[in-house]
Amino acid sequence: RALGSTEKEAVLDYLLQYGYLQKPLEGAVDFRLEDITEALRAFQEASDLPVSGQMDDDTRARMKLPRCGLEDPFNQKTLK
Amino acid sequence: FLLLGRWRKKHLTYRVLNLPSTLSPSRARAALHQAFKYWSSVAPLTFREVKAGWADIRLSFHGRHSPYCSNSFDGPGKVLAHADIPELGSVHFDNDEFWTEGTYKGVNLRIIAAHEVGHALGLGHSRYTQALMAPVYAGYQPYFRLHPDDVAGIQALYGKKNPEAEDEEEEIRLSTVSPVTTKPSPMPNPCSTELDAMMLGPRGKTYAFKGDYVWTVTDSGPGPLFRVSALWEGLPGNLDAAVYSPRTGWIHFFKGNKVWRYVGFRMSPGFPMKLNRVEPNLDAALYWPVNQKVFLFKGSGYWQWDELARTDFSRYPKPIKELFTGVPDRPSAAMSWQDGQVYFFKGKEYWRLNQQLRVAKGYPRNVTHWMHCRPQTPDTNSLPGDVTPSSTVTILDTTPSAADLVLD
Repeated sequence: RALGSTEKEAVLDYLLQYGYLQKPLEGAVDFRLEDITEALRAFQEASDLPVSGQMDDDTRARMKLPRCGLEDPFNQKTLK
Repeated sequence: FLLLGRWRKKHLTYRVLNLPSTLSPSRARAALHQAFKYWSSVAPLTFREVKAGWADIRLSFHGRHSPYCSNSFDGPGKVLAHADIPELGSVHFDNDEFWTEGTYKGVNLRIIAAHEVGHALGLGHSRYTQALMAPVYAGYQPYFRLHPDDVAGIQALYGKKNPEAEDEEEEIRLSTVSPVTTKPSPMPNPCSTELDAMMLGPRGKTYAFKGDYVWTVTDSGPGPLFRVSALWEGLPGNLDAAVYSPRTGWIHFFKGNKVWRYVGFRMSPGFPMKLNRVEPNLDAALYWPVNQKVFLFKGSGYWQWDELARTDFSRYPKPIKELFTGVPDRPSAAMSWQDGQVYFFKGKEYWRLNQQLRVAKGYPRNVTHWMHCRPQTPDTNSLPGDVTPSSTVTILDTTPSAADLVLD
């Protein structure tokens, strides 16, 4: 399901804030769909959720839980 | 667990700068004290509260914006707290949360404080969702205990708590008499040292061993040095050989006439054992994925060992040169690496073998290539990527840990 622009923005904010997406040092922030899918997969994997790369209800609920403000180390680059 | 850094001392001070309004001062203070106690009960750390002046770790509560903190909070829920890694020491809690103790309501201050102190001590977030160091707050737990991953993380940084050492440290603090400690071996320079052992370990990490120290080798150079016993508790330094088998998940370390077996960083019951059926004082060991066997090397000979079957060693040792053509006798270390090639190390050189197990053209090469060390120039003492003795000193606490004292 395509995300509404507000939710998409919130998801991107979350993925950026906690280190699942890396803000480019130069140029505009314009993530490709595969970047976001990959970041969602990393988040789902680290959260013991079904890994789909899609924004589903479980993922949405997980992102709303209270948490620590430090970044997570769980993107594919750090795993590698 | 992920490690973000460490303090170069184990006796730390902390100061509570302010308290939340939702808890009585005594209850809040007790929760914060307990947060430190979780860590000091499993690692050789001590925490002493100071009421004034500078402290290593400083705890405070602030709202959405603080003139003293560049990271804003976001009101109730969402982000609860944040902390700096060593050796900065700031621990901040969101003042807009409903901080509680002893109830499922609100947010438990003790557990969140323990998590943030974990960051302040050098732990990153854990991938175990049940661990204290998981990024998401799992709610109040009346019988809260650290997860094994939390314990493994803090002990990887500071070693294991030793009751005898704790008493000793207490006496030292009271009497200010210096302890008699056994000196560790000199800290090696990964870029110039001869190796004791090399191992492609679990999760594809390459470990190099020399004396009492071990470090990992990455594409960007050698990692920080750790005491061998800080990673593998109960394991001595100056090893003869080390080998990890992906087939069994076992790591075997050899020294003299003894063999140690670990799964990850935990020693298997019954080990160390006496090495009976192969000769003592081995030179090297490697796992060969082609036939899933472990090869043990000494002098000019080798033994092929099947970890899961009774091996007939009567026809061993066999000459190394019959199987591995062109490699030196008495290698310092050997391993099959993640590129599928077999490597041998001796002195300051290493050899790569091709698929026919012959030494590849262009070898031996200098170990500095293997370690990804950049050559030093006469007018430059510390190029980026080099691990010079001076730079490693800043990373490591060279004081022998409690575990080391017992081992020595």
